[in-house]
Amino acid sequence: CWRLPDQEPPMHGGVQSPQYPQPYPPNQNAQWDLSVPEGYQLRLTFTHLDIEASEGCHYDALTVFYDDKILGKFCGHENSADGIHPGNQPILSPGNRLTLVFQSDDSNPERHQNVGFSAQYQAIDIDECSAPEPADGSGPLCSQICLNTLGSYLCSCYHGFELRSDQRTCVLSCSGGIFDEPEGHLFSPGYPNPPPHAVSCQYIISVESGFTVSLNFTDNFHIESVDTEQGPNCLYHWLQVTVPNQEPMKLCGGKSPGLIITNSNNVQLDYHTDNDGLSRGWSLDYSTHRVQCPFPGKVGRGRVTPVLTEYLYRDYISVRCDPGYKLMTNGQEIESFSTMCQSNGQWHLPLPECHIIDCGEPKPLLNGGVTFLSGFQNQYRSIVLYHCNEPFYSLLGGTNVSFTCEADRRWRSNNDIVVSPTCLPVCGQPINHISAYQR
Amino acid sequence: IIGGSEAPNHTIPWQVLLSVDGHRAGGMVIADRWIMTAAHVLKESGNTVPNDALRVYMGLTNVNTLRQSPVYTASIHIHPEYDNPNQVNFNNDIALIKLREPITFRASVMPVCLPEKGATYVTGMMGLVSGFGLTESNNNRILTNKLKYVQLPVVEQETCRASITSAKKKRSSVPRLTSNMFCAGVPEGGKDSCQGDSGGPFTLTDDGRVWAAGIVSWGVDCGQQGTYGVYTRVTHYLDWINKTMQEN
Repeated sequence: CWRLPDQEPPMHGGVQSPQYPQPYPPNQNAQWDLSVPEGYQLRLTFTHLDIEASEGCHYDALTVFYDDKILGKFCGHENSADGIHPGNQPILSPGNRLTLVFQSDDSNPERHQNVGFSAQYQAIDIDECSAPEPADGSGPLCSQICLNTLGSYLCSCYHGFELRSDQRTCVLSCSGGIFDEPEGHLFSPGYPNPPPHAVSCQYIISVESGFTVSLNFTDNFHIESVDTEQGPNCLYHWLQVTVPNQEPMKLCGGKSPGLIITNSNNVQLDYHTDNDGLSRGWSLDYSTHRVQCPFPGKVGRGRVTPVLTEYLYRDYISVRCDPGYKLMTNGQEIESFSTMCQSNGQWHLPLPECHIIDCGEPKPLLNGGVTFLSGFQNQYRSIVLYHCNEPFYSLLGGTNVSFTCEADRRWRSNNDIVVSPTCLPVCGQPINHISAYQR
Repeated sequence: IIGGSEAPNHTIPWQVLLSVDGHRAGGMVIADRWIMTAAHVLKESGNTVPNDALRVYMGLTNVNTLRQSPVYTASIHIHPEYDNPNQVNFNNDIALIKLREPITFRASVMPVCLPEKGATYVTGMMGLVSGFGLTESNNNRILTNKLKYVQLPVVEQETCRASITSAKKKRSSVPRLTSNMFCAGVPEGGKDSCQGDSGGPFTLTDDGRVWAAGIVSWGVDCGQQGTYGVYTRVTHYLDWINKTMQEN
């Protein structure tokens, strides 16, 4: 066996005198303890009450108690001239319970048979929040915000405050830790209400390197300033914005600073008020943006891709040379090139150069030769002409064959042939002939 | 060459002079590393002459000048079916000499074309035979130091066979005429190739292009009436020539 949980009292119910609706018997002394769940009041409504009437309900009566306190003692009926009848008014218990006691004497009138009473009860939610402050000086139920719930209530705090462990009172909360999300919202304690005096709060926005933080103050900005001859001075109340490697900036006055671009991924905000004066506070939204790198520029005889309106942290660009050109960096040829925009706003590699390729010396031709037709130093698009030593040799398929230095750094003929030509010997065609003129 | 003329420079640039153990023979350039000649020039008594006994000259028409610039041989390839131990069987009388270094062709040295497959030898068609061999008849043996040539017609095969048959009646051990041979010459005699011309070219010309139709092989006497020179029929050996050159 194990213990069953305490049964929750019903939210509503009914109660009737003995033998109702038949006349109740004499010498009755009955009691009903009614209850509804904690956090509710109990409301009792009579649907019918017909009890022998007497002065002060001395003989037969229904008495309603809240603990020991009598809330009412009833007898008679609706139309009787004597007795105390509740009428149509319900009875509201101060708490979640009521006790009914019904008693009858030993005689009943012969002509009129009284039937007793019938009543319904129900749970009525208590609005704890509207209850007056206790007189014991313990303070209000909730120090800042009270939220009524069915059967109970909740305390809550304004922005900038945290609920204490007593679940009732609030404490200033402005050590917000580090804000490392890419965007967020910050505000002074209690904003838009004035915070308590002598506030010293620190907010640190620290996002990933490669991003910069922008602060966007809302229009509702108020930090007490002191008017001096030099103008407003943030003498006693201020919000100081500190960015590494920059002069700290103290803000005060009634005009919102609007947008502040910090160009840093770390920003510290220090809000200070003293014991005097009034500052209603401030609020801001912060956002982050990727660090921007300078435009990569152009590469002669090459192409930088992709072409963007701006180049930001983690953007990659690559460079490809035009056909016939090769990528060179630091005097060395490289197969491919890409560079990334770093968190410091610099490209991690400088752009390479595109140099024209060359095919090297064309292969010499045995029993023939090669001559340059156009171009420079065997460079791209140079054209050479192969020929054979005629009339003793001839090129297969033609007298001369031209080869062009192509983008793949090979000499190629018009027919896309890479192999250099061959000189074939000419047979049976002497340059001198036997001639006989005599007949 | 009997009854011929001296060849002017550069007219027969494929002519090769072979010196085999002191004997003189002919040959012809067919590629930058290959000389074609007769097998009997390089194989005597069943033995192939050693490389160092063979000298190859080319490029000029005067033997005295020629001999100053020999070309070195790398290997000798005699037709595998040439078998002539007694000098009476000149069937398959063909051989190739591979040179150690390739020749650069010029006006004085040029290859002669090989015949087209299926090339024919038309009776009466004039050919040209050349060499540094004997220039007079057998009774008056004179060797020339100048390249000589003579133009001879192709002789009908049966006519040639008849002349050889006739010679057999007077002599013993006359070689047999086979289909791998053809004859050239004039019946009246006086023009012929002769000893020392063996291995040299008998060429025909088509469309201005000279091709090697025959190789000087053998004959009964030289330049005599009723006798003809016998030449190896090169068209029958194109496959062997190509195969030998490709494999070597």
